[in-house]
Amino acid sequence: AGLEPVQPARHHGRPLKPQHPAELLLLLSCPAFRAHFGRLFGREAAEQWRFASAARYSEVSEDEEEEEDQLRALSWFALLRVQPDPEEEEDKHETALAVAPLGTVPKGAPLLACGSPFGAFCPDIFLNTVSRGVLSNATGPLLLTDARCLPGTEGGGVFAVRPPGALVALVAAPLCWKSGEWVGLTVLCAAAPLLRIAHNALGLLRTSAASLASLLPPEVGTRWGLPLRDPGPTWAAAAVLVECGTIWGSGVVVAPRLVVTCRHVAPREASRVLVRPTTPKNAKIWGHVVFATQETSPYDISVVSLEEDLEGVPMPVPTEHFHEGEAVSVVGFGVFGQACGPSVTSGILSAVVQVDDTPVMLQTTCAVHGGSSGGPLFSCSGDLLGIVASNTRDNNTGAIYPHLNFSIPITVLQPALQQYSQAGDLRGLQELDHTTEPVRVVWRLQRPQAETPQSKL
Amino acid sequence: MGRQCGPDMRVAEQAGCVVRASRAGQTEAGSWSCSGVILSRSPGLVLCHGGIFFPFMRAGSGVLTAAATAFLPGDSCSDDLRVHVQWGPTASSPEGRVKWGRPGLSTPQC
Repeated sequence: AGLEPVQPARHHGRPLKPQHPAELLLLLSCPAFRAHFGRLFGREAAEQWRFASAARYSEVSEDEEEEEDQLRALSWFALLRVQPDPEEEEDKHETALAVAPLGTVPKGAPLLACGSPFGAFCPDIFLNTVSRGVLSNATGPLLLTDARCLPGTEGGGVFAVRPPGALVALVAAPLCWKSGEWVGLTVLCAAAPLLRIAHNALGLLRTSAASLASLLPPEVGTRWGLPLRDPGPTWAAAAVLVECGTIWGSGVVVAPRLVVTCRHVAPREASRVLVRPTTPKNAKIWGHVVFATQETSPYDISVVSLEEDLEGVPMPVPTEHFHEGEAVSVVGFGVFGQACGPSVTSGILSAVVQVDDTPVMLQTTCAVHGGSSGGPLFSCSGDLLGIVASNTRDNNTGAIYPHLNFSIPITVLQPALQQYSQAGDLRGLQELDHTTEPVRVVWRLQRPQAETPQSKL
Repeated sequence: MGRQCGPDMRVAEQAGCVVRASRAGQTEAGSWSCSGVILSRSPGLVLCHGGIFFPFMRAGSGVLTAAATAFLPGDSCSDDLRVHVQWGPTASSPEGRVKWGRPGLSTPQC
């Protein structure tokens, strides 16, 4: 606060255009977005969720009434007519904006968010700051991305990489917290339904505004001859929702009748488990826990055998190598559980912790939330790298860090899973209960003991 | 340091803007602002977030929650609303022209 530009504003070193007066034509909101928003974030969940908003310049409001206003306002957008600037040249280089029809961008697809943190507070520094992420989840016109957005970017555009530069959505709520945990997801409103509402509304306004409807950007696909429905990464469908009694979490299909999840999701051997694959929708298959590691084992793993095959679910290919820094994705039912399908979050493999040259722990920068445990960690080519076990909690402050999380390398599990899958032999899995002390030390996030010096006597 | 500019970046930067809503006669300190997307340049059409207009609503924000309401006309806000839009240099303006795809090189106009 208190920054005052003392020279003409510059954008990344280039002078900004002067401010242009504009007229508010319409306030518009997508009823379907509001309905989905209410379903995901409202009612009994409401008290858990907090959303950041672009407060007035330097004031931060605390009172509840304004917070309620903010929630109401969150799903509203505005259409403005900008007064022409006689000096502004016709821009021959400009690429025509096009809009991605709703549903054409699949989960896991790369997205680019472009907004100005803190709005007009410091545009010469922050105007059009971009951030990359993926489409993490979608329920109707309500979309979520893990691209990092800050207050002030509300209304900023979110663009697809494929088809290049198609407008997918606008930022509705840049930051959200659930039960005090920063979720690391940005709430978006799909652009196509908003612009359809604008098109219809303009037709009902004064004739001078009605003609503007023809200026609204077209939906891409028909004109560009692109496939309208990009199926997206097929490997994401290997993630399943796992329910065991009142506990639920994520899991991954590793064979037509075998699902791996975490012990803290399905803790007891022989207990019945309900597995819900992502496709077909509403399918559910019963199974039971055939193996769960002991509490003392650092590998928080449970193996579920299903009563019938999982039809049409792709079997992920387990990797044999890990490359720190490689692009990775986590697929899990964290944050929303059954309210909407699994979320995809992206990041990189930030660390491969080894004991005696054997990978025993993977760390990523993907956003991992409560409920994602047991879910799969994939490489960008869809190979299964590991099973998500936890994110990070600071025991002193209680703060949760979604972007620092731990997975069990699939190389630790694969031989044992194969042994069981092919011969029903549990001995390999039971070895997970007898890991060495150094492995335990790693998973207790302790520093490895220094070598105890040998006595020279 | 070169700039990574795919087509998505180019479109995003070209379409991005900031929108400021204030009351007539008020200083910048008392305004609200957010980001927006330039849908068309001439004539100028911008889509931005609606939250910055609610302090100006004549009937208060209660009208927003009627489930089926999909739009409200611009004159739902008071007459003392002033809106300004600002964007970066466009590709056509000399300051804005940067040759994509060959960072670090430029083609000065003859």
